[in-house]
Amino acid sequence: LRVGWEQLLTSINRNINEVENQILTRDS
Amino acid sequence: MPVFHTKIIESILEPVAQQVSGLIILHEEGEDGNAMPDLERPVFAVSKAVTNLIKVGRETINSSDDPILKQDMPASLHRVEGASKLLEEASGMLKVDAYSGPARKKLIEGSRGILQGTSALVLCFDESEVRKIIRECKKVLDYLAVAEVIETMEDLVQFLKDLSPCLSTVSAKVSAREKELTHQVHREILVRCLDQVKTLAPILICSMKIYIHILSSGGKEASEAAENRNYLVSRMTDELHEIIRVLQLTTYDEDEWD
Repeated sequence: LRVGWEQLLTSINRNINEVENQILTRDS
Repeated sequence: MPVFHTKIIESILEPVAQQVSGLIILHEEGEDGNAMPDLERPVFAVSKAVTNLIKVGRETINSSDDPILKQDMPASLHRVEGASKLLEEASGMLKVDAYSGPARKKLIEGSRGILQGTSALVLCFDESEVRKIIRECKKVLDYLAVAEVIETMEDLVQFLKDLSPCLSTVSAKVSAREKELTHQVHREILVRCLDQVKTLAPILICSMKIYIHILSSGGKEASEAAENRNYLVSRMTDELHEIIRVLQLTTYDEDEWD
């Protein structure tokens, strides 16, 4: 469970960064 | 199982979607009798990333000239922001009581919310990108609509000068989009239609030249030549309409899954 939540939050973090990159790339 | 219609969206959302569903099942099945870990650090990292995303998102809304994006994007940003608050609250509650049921609920809600909010954001961008391609397709349609009033070589030269760059843009953009799609049938339709447009374009120009030539030499077959030209225009128009239709599709054909 511990590993599961930590992994999820880490990938959510990565997911948010990817979405941000996507926005910035499309924007430029 | 979620299905994403472009490769980039799939690569961004799929891993998180999988993990969120995994943890939801774990919690809902009640296999979570253990104390929850301290999630302060990863939740803080998520909050920081969300703050940044909101900033970038707002800047994008302000600088965009797409009214639909301006209208749709704020809701997804609010969704992500609210979800991040839920995660922060959950993390605080778990610090006090590592077995707190409401805290777990908030964690799940927050994770789900971030997934839904980021999905909505990416889709919002993707739709905006599709609208840009459609605008280019419509420019070509507008030029095709004036083909029948071209009666001199000078006008034909101008017509070509206007049409060629638009056609090149459509070709490049549709081709790039096709490579991004995950739906094989949609990809094939786009490739086929684009090939048709590219093949028909020089034939149309040729038919217009013939029409102008017959017209200037006072030939009797002008109406036949016009008919041929109009047929080619309508063929190209149909292909472009089909491209526009398929570009807007995001759902999967059930039969293909079967």
